[in-house]
Amino acid sequence: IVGGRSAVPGLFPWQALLMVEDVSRVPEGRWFGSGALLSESWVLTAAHVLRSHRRDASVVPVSPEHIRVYLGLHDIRTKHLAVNRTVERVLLHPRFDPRNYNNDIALVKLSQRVDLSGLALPVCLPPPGQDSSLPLPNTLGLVAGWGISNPNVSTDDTTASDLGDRSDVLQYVKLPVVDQEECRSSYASRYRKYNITENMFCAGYYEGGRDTCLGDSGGAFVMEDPHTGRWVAQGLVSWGGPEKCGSQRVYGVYTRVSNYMPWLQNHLDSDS
Amino acid sequence: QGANLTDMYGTLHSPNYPESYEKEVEVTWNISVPDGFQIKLYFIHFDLEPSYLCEYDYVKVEAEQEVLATFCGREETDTEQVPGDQVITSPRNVLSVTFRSDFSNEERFSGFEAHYSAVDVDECRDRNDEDLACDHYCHNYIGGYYCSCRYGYVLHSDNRTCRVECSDSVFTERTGVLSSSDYPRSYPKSSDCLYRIELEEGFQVNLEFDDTFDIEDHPEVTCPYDYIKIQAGQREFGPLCGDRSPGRIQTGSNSVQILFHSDNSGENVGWRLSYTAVGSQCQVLQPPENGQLEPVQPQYTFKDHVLVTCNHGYKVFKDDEELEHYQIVCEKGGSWSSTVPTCKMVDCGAPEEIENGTVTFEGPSNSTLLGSRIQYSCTNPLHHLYPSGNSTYTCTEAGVWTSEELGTKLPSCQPVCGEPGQAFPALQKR
Repeated sequence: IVGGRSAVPGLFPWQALLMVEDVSRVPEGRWFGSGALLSESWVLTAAHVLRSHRRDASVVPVSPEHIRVYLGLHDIRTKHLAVNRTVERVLLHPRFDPRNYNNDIALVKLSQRVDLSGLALPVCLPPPGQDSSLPLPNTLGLVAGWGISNPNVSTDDTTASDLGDRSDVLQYVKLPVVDQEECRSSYASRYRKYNITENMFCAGYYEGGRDTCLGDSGGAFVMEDPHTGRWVAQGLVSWGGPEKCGSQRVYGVYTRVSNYMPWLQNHLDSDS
Repeated sequence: QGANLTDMYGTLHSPNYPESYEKEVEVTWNISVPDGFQIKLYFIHFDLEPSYLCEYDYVKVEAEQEVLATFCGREETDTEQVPGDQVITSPRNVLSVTFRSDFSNEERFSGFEAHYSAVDVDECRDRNDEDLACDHYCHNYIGGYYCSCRYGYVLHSDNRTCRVECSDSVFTERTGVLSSSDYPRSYPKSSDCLYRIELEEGFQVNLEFDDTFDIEDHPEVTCPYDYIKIQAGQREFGPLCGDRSPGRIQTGSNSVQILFHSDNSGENVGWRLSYTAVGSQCQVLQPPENGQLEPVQPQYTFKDHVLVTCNHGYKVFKDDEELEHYQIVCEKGGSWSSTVPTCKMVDCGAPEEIENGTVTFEGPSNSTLLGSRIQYSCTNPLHHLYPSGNSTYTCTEAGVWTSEELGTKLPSCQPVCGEPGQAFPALQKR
């Protein structure tokens, strides 16, 4: 998180740390990302966090045994104090496209249920049938993560290594949703190959300074429902341009969760 | 002297004919022709010594120990008979002719010459004896005859009477009609007809004979010719015959055999009966409390069904099993297949539990009977009931807990989402 603040324990009780150790690709095979607790058994994240690293465009999920999920975690150095779960199943969205990160969404089923507490609580999902034009431009959301907070330090991968310049304490930042056309034209003007689809939205500031960054992937972009006061995961940290995180006019791109409610409900319901 | 003559025709004459016959001669000719023929005898010459009642010389014609004629003399007198142009016919296929002369002849007598021939008998025309005549059709041919029967009949081994094949009748319906063949025309002769009524155990067969009843009988001997015998289980009825209908016979059995025997003679109308099956009777049942029986009848007999249903809000209970309805059957021996079940008020039973939730009864005694109400709620404050809304379920007539909103589907306790465990930090003065 660039330009954010340290969270206090329990501020983001749905925040999950996903540690991946794909031993077949050492040393590049170790990385981490975030996820959002949806229930005692399910964690929502971005598909690219759990896609096995390959040079071609094939989409193969990381084996469940190579994933660890930590919940109720505040300081990454005290993982041993957090709730620790292995994974039973990984469901990448079947139309996830690793070339443009379209449909960058995934579900993780924990091997064991999590006991809910003040430090581990689920986040809400958008109501089914929500207008796909939501969230509205300029409304604010919060994103948390243990990703890079100092983008001046170079990294060597599109996801952060847990040995890189990550934050020890969970950071969070408040970001406004960017007008979809502005987001699209911002990327189109600079990079022809980057395509902002209807399954994505941008958030961030034109002037930069505050942003998500490497290692924050999969974390929930939450917005407060004005009626219920509950926090709803409207987005998932997905990708950004090749410039430094927090650069001017380089918005972060988030998966639009409301577009996937049928797929999510289908899997969550079938499980319950 | 004499001869056995077996040709189909021939001549016989007195010894020495046409010369005068000798004294003290007796000659017999035994003529026999095949069965089916008669013998016709006629004389072309006759000249014997006349005597009173032919006591001296004579020609005697006999058949089967019977004297057909005795001739003597030259012409017919009060005491002497000459054959003239008379033709003598034998009753059957044998005839004997005897010529006799005594010890003296007052004059010279030339004797006789006679001819015979075999003549076919038309048995169909001539046999008036019922014991010999064909029952249905008679066909004559030279030397014999044969009988045949109408369609549907079989010629009996006596080659004369016509019987019927009638022993394959099995009646299994609860009612029916049986009769002798061809009723009300004469029944066939020489027949043994077995009629069987075979019903399920539990039924009893009653027979009702028609008033028109006519089976050949005898004034002194009981049914020596034709008769009906009825075998019903261990009981036997009959033999029945005569012209008085036996009327109604209650056999008391579900299995009845009726044998009808006819001999080779007689012309009688026969019989007809209708039968009905009566089931063994079961006692009238009392309906259960809060229930009813259908159909309601003054009496119930074998095979009758009774359906037990309960009033609205009640269910049939049989052997601790809850049923919509229950059927009882009147069985053989007059017992019901089961006792009448009871009607109990609909009970939805203990409500299903939900994870992380609890059930609260609205009533005072945790009743699960019809109309009782329960409410689901979550035990953990970190869970909330989903879907939210009225979580009240009512025990319905169907015997299931039903919610107005969710029907029979249960709510679930879902974790409360989107609520941080900590308040966001307060604003700080810069």
